[in-house]
Amino acid sequence: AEMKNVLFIVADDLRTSLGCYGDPVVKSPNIDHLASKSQVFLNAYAQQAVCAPSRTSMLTSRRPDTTRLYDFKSYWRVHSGNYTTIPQYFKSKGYFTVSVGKVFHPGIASNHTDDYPYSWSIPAYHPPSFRYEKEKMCKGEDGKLHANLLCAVNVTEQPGGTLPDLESTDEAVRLLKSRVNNDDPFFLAVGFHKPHIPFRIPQEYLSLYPIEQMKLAPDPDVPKHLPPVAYNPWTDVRKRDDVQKLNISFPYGPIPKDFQLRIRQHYYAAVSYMDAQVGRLLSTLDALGLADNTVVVFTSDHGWSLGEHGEWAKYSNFDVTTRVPLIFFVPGVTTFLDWQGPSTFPFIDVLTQPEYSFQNGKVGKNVVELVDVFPTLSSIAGLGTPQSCPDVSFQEELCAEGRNLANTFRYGERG
Amino acid sequence: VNEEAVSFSQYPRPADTPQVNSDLPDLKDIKVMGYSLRSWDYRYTLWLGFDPKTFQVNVSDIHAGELYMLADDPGEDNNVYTAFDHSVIKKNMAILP
Repeated sequence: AEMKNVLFIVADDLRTSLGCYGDPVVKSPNIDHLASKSQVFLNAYAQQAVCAPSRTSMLTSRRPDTTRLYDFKSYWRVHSGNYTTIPQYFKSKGYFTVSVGKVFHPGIASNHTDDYPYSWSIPAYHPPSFRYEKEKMCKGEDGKLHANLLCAVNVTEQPGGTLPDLESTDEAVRLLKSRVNNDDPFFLAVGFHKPHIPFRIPQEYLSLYPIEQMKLAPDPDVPKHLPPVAYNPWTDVRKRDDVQKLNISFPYGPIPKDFQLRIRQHYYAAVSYMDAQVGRLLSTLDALGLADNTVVVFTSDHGWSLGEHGEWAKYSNFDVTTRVPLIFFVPGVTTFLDWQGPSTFPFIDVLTQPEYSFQNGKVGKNVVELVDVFPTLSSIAGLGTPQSCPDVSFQEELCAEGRNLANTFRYGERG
Repeated sequence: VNEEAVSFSQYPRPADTPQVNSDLPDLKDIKVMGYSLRSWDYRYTLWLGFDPKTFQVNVSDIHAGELYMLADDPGEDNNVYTAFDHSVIKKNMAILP
């Protein structure tokens, strides 16, 4: 059959705090709408709860013990093996592949090139305003600018009057429009920077989560029998100016309860802000008439602790940091086009329509992993699935340590 | 059909107790690796000695363990590792990829 395009969307540090995963607090109508037409894997896990290792493992379908990347400081092609990536595989099959935003972890881990030209047809796009992300951009109570964790801003006052994910979405929309009349199928990967810290987000999204409605994590204390080696002391959170001012004791804290509520409020607001960008992207795909021959994958690199077990951030093996959303929209398989009605992906403005609810499409409950994405997506696109890797595969350029899940889309799960 | 779907995650640590680089140790500083096996009803983790030069894990060098029975403890707050006979699950872990 005709080759399908692929829109591959990766959020940064997004736990399963989405309506379609049963989170009662968050407002994520656009991702929930996607899920209502998709296969939703309810129990998907990352191989390591930190950016670079997780992303390299997902995009090569090799576990960290094969990529030998446990930090951010090595490039797998130099350090362990010349492993083929998902975009590289699609590119080799005639796809125009392009990266927008944070797909590979930038820097050493992707050879300072986002693995271009191996993985991408053109150099990767990075939003110019990301250079301010760690700068003093946040107005404090003193009216001065700080490098805060909690950084809801008036976007018009930010440099360039924009934010990284707004720019990434603009670029992805531009690229989609440029592909409409091109016969070559495209593989467009869009990596959103939110809800990764700092929570530098448009302030209007905070209004969706009134602080008086926020609650602490259900289990905010460090568990009694937790081995000290398992505990993550959330050092990156501590480094932000507004957290430093709280003089929190190391390693166990705790963070003052009112500030815990504000962190949770900002995280959820960041999710709704990112959801709106996903909505802009999907509604453009639809408006251009591309929704009926484009596979959409939505996932994240790992989760994030929101105070559970007295922890914040990722860096651990708890479910809240390893469990991720994993959603596959496959036209003609997870949804049938004549069911679509007027449009497949209308943009849902959460700021004016906060109370949207949806029924998931097909759900998978079996435990799956991010290393399964490569073989599954290849199979769905009809490109043939890479062989399973042997136990030791440092010499194998193209193989998968994950499983092909495509058959569960049609025939349901077994086991 | 009898296969049980499980996921494998892992996390490195520079020491047995939390320190400033516990969240993100450089490769050269990794001393312990926490391997987790997660199925639909439990999460089992062994924190094992790790040599960053050879990338070898010493499965007899167990620094700590975690076991959460998720039906009763979905939030993973009650570690029952010490109260458990590990022969069965360790056999599972032996199939670590």
